[in-house]
Amino acid sequence: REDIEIHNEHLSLIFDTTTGHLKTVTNLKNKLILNVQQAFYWYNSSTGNNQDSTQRSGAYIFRPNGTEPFPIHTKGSVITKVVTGALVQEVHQVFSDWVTQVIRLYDGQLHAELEWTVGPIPFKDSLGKEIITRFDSDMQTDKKFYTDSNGREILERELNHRLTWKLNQTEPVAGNYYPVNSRIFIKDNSRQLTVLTDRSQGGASLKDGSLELMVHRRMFYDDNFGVGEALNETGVFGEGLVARGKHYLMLESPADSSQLHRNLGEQLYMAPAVSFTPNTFSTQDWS
Amino acid sequence: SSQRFREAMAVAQHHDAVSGTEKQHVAYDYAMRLHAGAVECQEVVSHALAGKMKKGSVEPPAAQFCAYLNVSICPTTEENDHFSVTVYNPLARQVTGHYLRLPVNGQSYTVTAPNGKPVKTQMLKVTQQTAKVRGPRGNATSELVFPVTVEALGYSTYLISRATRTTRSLFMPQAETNVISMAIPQSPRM
Repeated sequence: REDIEIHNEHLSLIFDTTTGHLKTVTNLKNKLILNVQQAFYWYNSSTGNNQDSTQRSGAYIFRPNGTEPFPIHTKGSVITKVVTGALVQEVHQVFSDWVTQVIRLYDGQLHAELEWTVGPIPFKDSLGKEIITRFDSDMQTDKKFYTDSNGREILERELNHRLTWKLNQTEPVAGNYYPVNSRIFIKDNSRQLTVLTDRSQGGASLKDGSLELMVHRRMFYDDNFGVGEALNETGVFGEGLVARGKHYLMLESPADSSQLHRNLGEQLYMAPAVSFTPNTFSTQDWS
Repeated sequence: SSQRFREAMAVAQHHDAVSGTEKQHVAYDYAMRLHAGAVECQEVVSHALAGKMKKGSVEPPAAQFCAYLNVSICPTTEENDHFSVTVYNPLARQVTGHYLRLPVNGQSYTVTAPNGKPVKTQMLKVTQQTAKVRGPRGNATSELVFPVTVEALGYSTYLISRATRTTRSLFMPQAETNVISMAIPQSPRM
């Protein structure tokens, strides 16, 4: 009945006993605490006839037909299993039969690993869907968030704003999405929440303290920008694609974050190459 | 012949490949070209490592790569009781505390570091959730987790052996894994 908590020597993660969602991230060294609600949602894709005011979503176009995505969750807690051990601890979550996540803490690591698995995206309701993971926190971020444009240059983004021209915002969601090639972060005076990705994704911060990343999409209409077919990859078995990936979450002070997320970003981008050979030698012989 | 990956990457500079706005059959073609290139690169890496690991006149067996480790599939680690893992670090600084997760079928394993010392490991059950993929499925029952340390621009080789009853007790620092299972919540759609 209590909240579930896992920790290593750097981070403590607490999960809500009712929903099973991640609800508190604590940096044990700097005593930084972030109240957060992390969950998965889906935007309903626009349909219509591709005239200006009814532009469809598709391979080229992300244009949800509403500003609030729908939550993906089951009744009761989403947690199905907790694994603890000296090297790695895991919390397994099932948000629905097509969205699952494993949150891991490895001994000695400064970050938490969130491995998401999404798909096949249901299609019987004929609704196109764009699936996001979203972190809603208690940070005062003043409409600002930061994305990298090429793994090196970090750009400050501001909600409903463009640096060099006056924006008339007509797409409150899509108009605030930016490329996230390896990381996105939000910060306030004392804390910075950085999420690194294992691939290029789209992301935004549409509310104060909020940070979201798109992880999967499936639509049933062509957006008339040239591809000539819907973004509806059915995969080998015809049901749709299962996508799996990882996000790496860091909670540090803004001063420490810059160096730490660059280190981790490099380590992820140039990860060790692993190869195997059957080995008949005994340890002594081999050494 | 080792230009294939380079050529595949050159072809994939088209914005369609970068942003996924190509027709489905073109997407498959990009994937096929990249895969062929990646397999060829693995051969290059394998030869490079073999060259470095040669002991006198003894050539080590060719290195094998596993592309589905993220869904707990790796024939080499699943089917062999004794195998070695070579980890190459392309960064210009030492990497410590990088964890490997290897799909296996035994109950416990001894892992020996390059310096001959035993490495602490942890075994975790492969669950439907972690192995949820259709198509070629491995048959691993567990994942062997352990940390590796690799020098800058260098490699480390770890020896893994399936533990017998005697070796298990003698020198196998294995962390306990405790599992708390919850009832799987039933969503109306499940």
